[in-house]
Amino acid sequence: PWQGRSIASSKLRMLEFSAFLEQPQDPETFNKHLFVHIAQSNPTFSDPYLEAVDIRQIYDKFPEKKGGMKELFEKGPPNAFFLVKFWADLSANLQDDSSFFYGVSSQYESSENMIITSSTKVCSFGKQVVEKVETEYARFENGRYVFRIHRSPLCEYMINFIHKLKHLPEKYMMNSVLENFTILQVVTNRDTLETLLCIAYVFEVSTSEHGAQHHIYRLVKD
Amino acid sequence: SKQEQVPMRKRQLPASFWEEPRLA
Repeated sequence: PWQGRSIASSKLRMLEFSAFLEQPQDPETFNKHLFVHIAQSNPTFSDPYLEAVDIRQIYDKFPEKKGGMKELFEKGPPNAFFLVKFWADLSANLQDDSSFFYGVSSQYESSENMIITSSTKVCSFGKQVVEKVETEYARFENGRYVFRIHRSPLCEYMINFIHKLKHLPEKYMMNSVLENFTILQVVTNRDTLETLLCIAYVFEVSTSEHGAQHHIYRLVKD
Repeated sequence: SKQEQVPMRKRQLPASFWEEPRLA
């Protein structure tokens, strides 16, 4: 049931995704602030399918040259492509941050035992500015293979970016900056180079008192 | 930077793209 209703291709399903800040309170406790978060969900056949977005509407927001989104989509499989619109929660107090930990955690599952590679490209005006590549091995749990990228440290570029964004006095200014800030995550089977998931992330600042929010779309080409 | 990018607001995107969910 999750195919078409969550971030899942026929080979890999994203279970959870979060980018967070941990702030120590005292030696034994810390506060965890979620900038963005996709919580675990268990869609059923009665849930609606994700809305679709024509991938051509966002091509220019991501790398367009060799190995870019267009080429990736042409290679397929088409059911592996998603767009996530995040409303990021920037309400955290970022002062005195020498002991703060900025991290990203994500989890995936598959019916296949494989080694996955996750490439995360931060883009400004559609051009890659920094890339992180991570390799994860499967763990067999409860009848399926689980992949965990646990507490991966946020890069210096992203930490600086969040700080600069926070210093802008108005939300519309932050959203104006975020209009040209995107992230492209491509998860591949390390050995076959098959695309397992391709997720395009775009952002606004949350105005909600309930923290980070998101919408997920299927990327299609009609 | 690109000079002639079409603003996101002018692109063909679902209405929900501009509606922040209000979930607790």
